Amino acid sequence: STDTFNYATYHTLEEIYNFMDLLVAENPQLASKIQIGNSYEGRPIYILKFSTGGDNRPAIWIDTGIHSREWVTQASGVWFAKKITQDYGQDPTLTAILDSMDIFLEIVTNPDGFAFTHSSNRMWRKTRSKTAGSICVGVDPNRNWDAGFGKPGASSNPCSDTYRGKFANSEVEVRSIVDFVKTHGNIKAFISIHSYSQLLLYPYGYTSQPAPDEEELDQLSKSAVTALASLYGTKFKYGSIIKAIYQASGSTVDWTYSQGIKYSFTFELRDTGRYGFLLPASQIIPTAQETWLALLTIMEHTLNHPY
Amino acid sequence: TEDFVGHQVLRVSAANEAQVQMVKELEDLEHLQLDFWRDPSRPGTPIDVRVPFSSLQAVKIFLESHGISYTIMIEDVQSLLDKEKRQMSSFQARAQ
Repeated sequence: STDTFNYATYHTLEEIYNFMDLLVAENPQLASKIQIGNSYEGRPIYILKFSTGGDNRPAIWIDTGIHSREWVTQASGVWFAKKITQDYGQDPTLTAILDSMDIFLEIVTNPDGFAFTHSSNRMWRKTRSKTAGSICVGVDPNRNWDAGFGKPGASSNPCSDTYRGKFANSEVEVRSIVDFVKTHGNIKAFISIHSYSQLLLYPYGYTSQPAPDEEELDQLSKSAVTALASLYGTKFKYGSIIKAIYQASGSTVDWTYSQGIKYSFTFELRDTGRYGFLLPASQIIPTAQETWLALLTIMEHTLNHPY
Repeated sequence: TEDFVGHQVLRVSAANEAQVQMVKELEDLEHLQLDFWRDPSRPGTPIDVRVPFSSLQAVKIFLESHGISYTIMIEDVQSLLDKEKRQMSSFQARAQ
């Protein structure tokens, strides 16, 4: 049962996929599983859909684990999924959101990479696709989107951890999301979750030009990180990707923003300088709990500010 | 399974733009096999880098000789990974 599932430990891909099946079986009126593609190595790519009915409702997208070694993100995704099923009908904010909108949650965005971190190299970040003419494997799936693709802020070297790939959407893990988002056509908020360094970021990453909605995104970020900090005092900085960290081209939320998804954000979860990607499992639940408050803030704003 | 024995994660503090550039130069030296967990960006923003044991001496000498300050964020990556693995195994054993 998902009630006895241990949310305070890291899990393998198989365990997470089993968890998703259990959750859907326990909540057939609310949750369903959709396969949006297959990874380079042939693993299914699943998303969970939380919906209370209606056709093609406006929707919120959340993904975790596009960088496979950021284990706290997949673990948080599992916790979010359970939280949604627990809180619907109990928490007025989430209930209002789900009464009007759908939520899509992709817990393991890069299944090949994630499996590889469990079997061979805990530090693996990229996909596992082969590049012709190179001995190096994988593409950074957060540099492979069709937004400023190939501009400074990504590497053209297949051996680099920020290798952008041969062309935009070359990675099936990216292309599957692109196809889904385009086919759906009514996604209003897109939140991509990474770790670490405690940041909430909005477009752009490839240019220093401000996004047309920068003022609103900045205000919303401020509210979200305030909500996040209210639980354990964890401090997040916020801003555009290029200003808050560095230039990054071909990134997820630059593409989603270019598709007209105004509320496009990317998180960098805990921590700030002790464990990095090796966050102890004891911190999974606090991390997920505080992040959830920020997510709720963004989702509620999306509900209340239709466009 | 990849072995990370002796790998350290250093937290580098570049005080000015010139030091940021120097750390970026390190990034280009592929033979050092550095893994930047937080890339060099601007002065005052921490840079975290995993350094294999075989490159530790060279990297530390480089940083020290250029007056770039750093601290050791993770003393031995493998020992943290072992702990993580033990925690997962003990949970799985209990679950079974």
